[in-house]
Amino acid sequence: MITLEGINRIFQVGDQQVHALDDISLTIQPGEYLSLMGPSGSGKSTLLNILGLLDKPTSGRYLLEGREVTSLSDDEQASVRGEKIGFVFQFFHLVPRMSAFENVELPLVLAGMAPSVRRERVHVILEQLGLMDRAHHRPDQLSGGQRQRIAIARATIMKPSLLLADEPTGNLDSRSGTDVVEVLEQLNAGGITLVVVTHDGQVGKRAGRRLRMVDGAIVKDERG
Amino acid sequence: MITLEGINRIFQVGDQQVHALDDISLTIQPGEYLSLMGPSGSGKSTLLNILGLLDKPTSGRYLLEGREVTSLSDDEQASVRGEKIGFVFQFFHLVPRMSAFENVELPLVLAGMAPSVRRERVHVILEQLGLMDRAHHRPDQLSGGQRQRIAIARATIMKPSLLLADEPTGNLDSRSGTDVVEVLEQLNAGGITLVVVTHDGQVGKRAGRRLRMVDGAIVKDERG
Ligand SMILES: Nc1ncnc2c1ncn2[C@@H]1O[C@H](COP(=O)(O)OP(=O)(O)OP(=O)(O)O)[C@@H](O)[C@H]1O
Ligand SMILES: Nc1ncnc2c1ncn2[C@@H]1O[C@H](COP(=O)(O)OP(=O)(O)OP(=O)(O)O)[C@@H](O)[C@H]1O
Ligand SMILES: [Mg+2]
Ligand SMILES: [Mg+2]
Repeated sequence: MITLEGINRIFQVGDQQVHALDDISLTIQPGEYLSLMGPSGSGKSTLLNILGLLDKPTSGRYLLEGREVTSLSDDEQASVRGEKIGFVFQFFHLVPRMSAFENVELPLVLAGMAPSVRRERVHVILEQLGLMDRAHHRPDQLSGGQRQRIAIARATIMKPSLLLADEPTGNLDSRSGTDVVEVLEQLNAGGITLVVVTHDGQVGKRAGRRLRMVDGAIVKDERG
Repeated sequence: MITLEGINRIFQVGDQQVHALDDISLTIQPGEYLSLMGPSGSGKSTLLNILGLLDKPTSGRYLLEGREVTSLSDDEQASVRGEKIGFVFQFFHLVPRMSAFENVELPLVLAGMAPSVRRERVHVILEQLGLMDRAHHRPDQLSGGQRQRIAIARATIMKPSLLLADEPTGNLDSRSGTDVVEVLEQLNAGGITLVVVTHDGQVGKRAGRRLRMVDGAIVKDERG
């Protein structure tokens, strides 16, 4: 489903270079469930952004479902992203002027789904994440963990074939965190390829395959 | 040092009311070290914002070092805040156009400290938090955990008499998280009153006094 070959990502800051991803090669099968852990600054979000077509590598190749996506135009990348990829951002990126409900509904609106069908699907996910009574709040009227769960609802509502979650439980108590992980795992059980970046060892060890990154490289890749 | 009496905070959202803080009374002695835990949405950030003079209660009284601060004007509140309170925000609120170094230095600039003295103090805290090699990056050029640590450096650099930290380790691996907690505890050992909101039980149990909130009320308050 995913092949990364010799992926490097170098950031330029003034006259300094940051080698955020260092010659990463990785293959992910359809339907796999991976966790990715590692120290702050080790390159986890950068790797996820490359996988999610939110960023381009400095060198190397990325094949998504057999198609070389590294060389696509921005519009083509956006189109592949919209169809196939759900992304839970480390800092959510909710639309400030829309309600929680509208934020979650947005991908379905963009996909041209009928209003009554959309409403039903939004209700289901808000119910699962305990957010129904906050549906009409805007993001600034929500707690940190409520915003995090809205971001998760939005990323998952289209049942994308690839779901990338960057620290989805970082602002959640253990009970809400477990609810979230169960929602993600349900989707994976339905066939969605799932990559979860986390600092929480309890979350990380639930994955079928566990990666560890240090200084831009994958230093550990274990299954079972 | 702090007395809260019958504090309520009610938010209005359309025609719905959210009773975020429900009749809270609390006394905190100078130099105490408290943790505050509880489910997502239970009112922890709201309570911290009241303590930090970033928000006013709907009813009730707040005495800070014997002075009734609930009825101060916005300017007076800002002045007390600047002098006495350091706040680590759940979502950092760094200045986007300033470097990490400048963000941390800002409170010292506002306090009129000389440049060479400022530079020295910023170096010390950046060193302690492992951020010296990211000093010239802007917030958008930092990882999530690096931003979190910059927010902590900024909040603590003036050695305020009251330090409020809202989920200071939520985006950190366990090693960086421990570094951060040790920095906060060092300040407390030096006499600073410290309140830490956290979802991490390992962090919460280190405090001398541990509070638990549910649905806007303090349901547990234990010491030792
Ligand atoms: N836009 C950028 N410009 C320059 N450097 C960057 C940029 N984005 C990230 N970096 C640097 O690249 C490295 C990897 O960042 P990344 O955000 O991938 O880390 P991370 O593993 O997600 O960390 P965390 O656990 O703290 O979220 C960091 O050292 C960071 O400072
Ligand atoms: N500006 C606001 N307007 C309306 N409701 C709000 C506002 N801010 C917070 N709330 C509501 O008040 C309640 C308490 O929010 P608060 O941010 O204090 O929770 P929290 O305990 O910090 O949660 P978390 O652990 O998720 O950060 C939540 O249910 C939230 O939806
Ligand atoms: Mg990150
Ligand atoms: Mg909060």
